[in-house]
Amino acid sequence: RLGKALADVVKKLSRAAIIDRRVVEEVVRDIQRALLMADVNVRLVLELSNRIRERALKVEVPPGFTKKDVVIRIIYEELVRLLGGEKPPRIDIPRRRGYTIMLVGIQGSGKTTSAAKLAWFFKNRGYKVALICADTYRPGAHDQLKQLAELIEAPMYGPKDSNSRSPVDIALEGVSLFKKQGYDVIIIDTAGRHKDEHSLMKEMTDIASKIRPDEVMLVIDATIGQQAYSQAKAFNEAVKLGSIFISKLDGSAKGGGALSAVAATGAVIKFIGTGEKVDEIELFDPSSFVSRLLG
Amino acid sequence: SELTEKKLEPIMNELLLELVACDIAFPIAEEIVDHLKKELIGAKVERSKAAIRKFVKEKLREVLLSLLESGGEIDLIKMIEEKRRRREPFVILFLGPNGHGKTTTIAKIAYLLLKKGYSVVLACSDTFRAGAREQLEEHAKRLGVKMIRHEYGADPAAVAYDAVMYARARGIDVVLIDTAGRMQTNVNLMEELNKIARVVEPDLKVFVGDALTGNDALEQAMKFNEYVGIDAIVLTKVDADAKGGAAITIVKSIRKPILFLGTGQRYEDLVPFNPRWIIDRLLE
Ligand SMILES: Nc1nc2c(ncn2[C@@H]2O[C@H](COP(=O)(O)OP(=O)(O)OP(=O)(O)O)[C@@H](O)[C@H]2O)c(=O)[nH]1
Ligand SMILES: Nc1nc2c(ncn2[C@@H]2O[C@H](COP(=O)(O)OP(=O)(O)OP(=O)(O)O)[C@@H](O)[C@H]2O)c(=O)[nH]1
Ligand SMILES: [Mg+2]
Ligand SMILES: [Mg+2]
Repeated sequence: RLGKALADVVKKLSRAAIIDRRVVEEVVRDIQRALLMADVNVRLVLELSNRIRERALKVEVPPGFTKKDVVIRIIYEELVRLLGGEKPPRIDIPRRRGYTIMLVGIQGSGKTTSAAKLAWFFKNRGYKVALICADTYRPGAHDQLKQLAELIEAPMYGPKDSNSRSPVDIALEGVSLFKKQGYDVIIIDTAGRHKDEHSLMKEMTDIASKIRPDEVMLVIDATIGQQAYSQAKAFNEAVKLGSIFISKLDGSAKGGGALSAVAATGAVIKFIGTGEKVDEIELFDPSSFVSRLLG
Repeated sequence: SELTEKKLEPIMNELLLELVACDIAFPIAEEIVDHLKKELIGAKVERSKAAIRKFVKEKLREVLLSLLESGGEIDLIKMIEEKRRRREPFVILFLGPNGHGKTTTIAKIAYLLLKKGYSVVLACSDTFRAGAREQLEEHAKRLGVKMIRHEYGADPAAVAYDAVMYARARGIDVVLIDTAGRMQTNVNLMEELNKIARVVEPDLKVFVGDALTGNDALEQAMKFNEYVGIDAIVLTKVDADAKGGAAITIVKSIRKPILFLGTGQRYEDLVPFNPRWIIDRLLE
């Protein structure tokens, strides 16, 4: 569907004699439609369309290019710019420093699965990786991460009777244990929460202030809609978000919510989840994300 | 004065964005706005912007209400009673995308039915995901109900079948079958779900969707309905400040009723669906 939207834009542009105001308006409307269908935040879409409109109206078509090339290029550039540029993120973590990554996110977004994927990813690159289950609420959370940890042969810390313990204590114990044992990367899985669960948001702030993670990574479901912006903003106000993991991009959802989350927080998208298995993780590639967004 | 098409154009454009901002899928929002425009053209309203705005809002409320009511209604207790009279278990199959609340919703519905005096057995037909059995087992323990399970990797249809046989043999009123989350784009998993439904012939196939879902809710509802068939819907995480547009998207696209809304993580956090409640949220 998005591919058709862009094809229509291209057709309109090639029929017009110049990039006049009316043609630009039609192009902007088509792009708005594509981005809204991709779940990008409405306000963000309006801001983007203003910038695209401004640039498209005053741009000159260089020799050898068509006006359609120029406008498509503008759209692509504005989106990539929002993501912080075309280059894929750098994932070089210093070794032997017990680099801690704390995963946070809304219920069911994919944190536990993504924690195991990250562990697999870093193990594959020769790092010594350990996992911590700091989710004391969800029934079976301990078993879920334990089974995944066993699958990838990484140790997991998380007392079996965790429902009577505080996540802050568990995280603290786990981090000091694994740092002492010389692990390179320590990944902490936390319970799902959303911005209106105030005591859970406070708990997340407490965990972060106690263990001082090197990185707090927001796991966001690719299917999330217009709430992505305000949820990410609230998470960022509770703990400074360093990075984003977009899960479930193997479905039909375009992941526009992640774009909104970046705009709301300045966090960098580093990884994407492309399936339920522990090796279905990829490094984020801004340009292929944008082309998929636009179809 | 009369509302003309020209006068309505900017109002309808603005309204489209407002509906999308409430998580109504874009194509559905377009249909609603087109329908509303037809209803409004030629209407006599006093000239002020405020009066027009108020009039449009009232009309929108009517359109949304009839849309949500077009899904019909299901009296779950009545259906359970009918099977009970025939000494047969009432079988509910739960399905839907990954992480959207199936297992938790099953626990909530079991809790509700137990409070009403019905006996319940759970079937763990999620034989794939790490910790799936332990998660449902913990709920079964807390609720004091039996859970039927096989080993990880077993045939989900076989687990479901065993649970129904168990219920028949013991005279248990309701069987709740939990399945693994899946993407509607995964043809193999949709076929697996189909097989469970064919083998067990559930009385009700319930789609569990997440209220935070955006445009994909349209694809999810249509494809799950196309492949397996959806009889009813539960929309979860409404407490996560979700405006509730997903309810509109799903009911408009597959015309099935929403049974419950999930409003939190505890067993009590399940409310019977009330269309006016969703519409009030959408229009505030
Ligand atoms: N298809 C697909 N499924 C995924 C992906 N990542 C996670 N999942 C599935 O999404 C569901 C939820 O994943 P979890 O890891 O349990 O999510 P969570 O955020 O830890 O959930 P809570 O702890 O309850 O907040 C599971 O069924 C996972 O298998 C992905 O990239 N693709
Ligand atoms: N806030 C809130 N959280 C919910 C609600 N319903 C479910 N959850 C949470 O969402 C997360 C995922 O729920 P599950 O029941 O595991 O979802 P699922 O569909 O069975 O997941 P998979 O089997 O992995 O596909 C858990 O953390 C639940 O506690 C709800 O109505 N509100
Ligand atoms: Mg988890
Ligand atoms: Mg489940």
